[in-house]
Amino acid sequence: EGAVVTSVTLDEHQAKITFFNVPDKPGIAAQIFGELGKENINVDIIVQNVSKQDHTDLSFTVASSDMEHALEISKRQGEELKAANVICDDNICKITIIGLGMANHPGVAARMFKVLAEEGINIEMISTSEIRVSCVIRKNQGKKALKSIHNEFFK
Amino acid sequence: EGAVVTSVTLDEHQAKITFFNVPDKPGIAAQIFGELGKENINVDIIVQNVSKQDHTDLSFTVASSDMEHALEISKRQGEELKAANVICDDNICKITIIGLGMANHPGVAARMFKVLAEEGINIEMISTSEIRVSCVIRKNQGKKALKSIHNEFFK
Ligand SMILES: C[C@@H](O)[C@H](N)C(=O)O
Ligand SMILES: C[C@@H](O)[C@H](N)C(=O)O
Repeated sequence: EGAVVTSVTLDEHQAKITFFNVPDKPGIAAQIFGELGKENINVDIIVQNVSKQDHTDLSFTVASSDMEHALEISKRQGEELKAANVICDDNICKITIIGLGMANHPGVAARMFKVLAEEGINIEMISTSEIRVSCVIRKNQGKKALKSIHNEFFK
Repeated sequence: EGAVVTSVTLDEHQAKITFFNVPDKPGIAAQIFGELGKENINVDIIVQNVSKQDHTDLSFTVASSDMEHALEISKRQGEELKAANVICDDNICKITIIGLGMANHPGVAARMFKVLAEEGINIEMISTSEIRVSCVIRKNQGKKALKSIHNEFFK
């Protein structure tokens, strides 16, 4: 079969911050993450999708313990960049499957998404690489998601 | 210092497909990627940011040689899901830094973004994990991005 999912992990100590409607032009990401970096905020995942009408949303996650600090910096940046809004949400968790050879095995991510769908769990953010698929979901669905995905790949 | 960027890679043979405005409810991602998986389309990165008014955009990349096939499947799914639009774009490339310990070294991603900003290169999509930061940019800026990022981290 080829693709091997080697582990499923759940991180319940994450918070997300979203900049809504930032200008999609060079320098914006550098400014936001430069400021966060200067203040030593560890950023976990960063997600940015394509722009519409020259603006896009930029989200990232941090440890929940860093949320207040990250939000304070982000709100300041948001004003400077004239973002429509900057919100935070620590009622999330991140569920991740890690595997080998996933890039060449279409359907591995789909299997994870299907398990979540069957549990009625909404996928709020997706970020992937060749070796991992991460989904941000509601915090109170984390344990259920972990159990179901574990059963799917390791039963 | 701690975080070590071990390589920079450029993939100029990628195409992106975006579903604009799909319902943000369970089952959507499973349906889209289930269909792509059934037809053996290898999906590289998947990016989905948070929803607005119960809808969100879903983008993914494939090898440029798979774009036509992926688009055909996607357009069909898009109609079924009543997406506002499904577009493809093979005028992109993906630039990635891979490293160790990046999650605990804020500022590594910011350095990459800063290099791109200084070259006037717009970052169109971002997807990250603990060990990598990938940016989708215009195809004709790939080589310049690779050179500049390589100099930044390996000079
Ligand atoms: C939105 C942000 O990524 C912007 N496009 C930049 O290049 O910095
Ligand atoms: C948009 C898509 O990810 C949807 N929220 C789902 O769970 O399938």
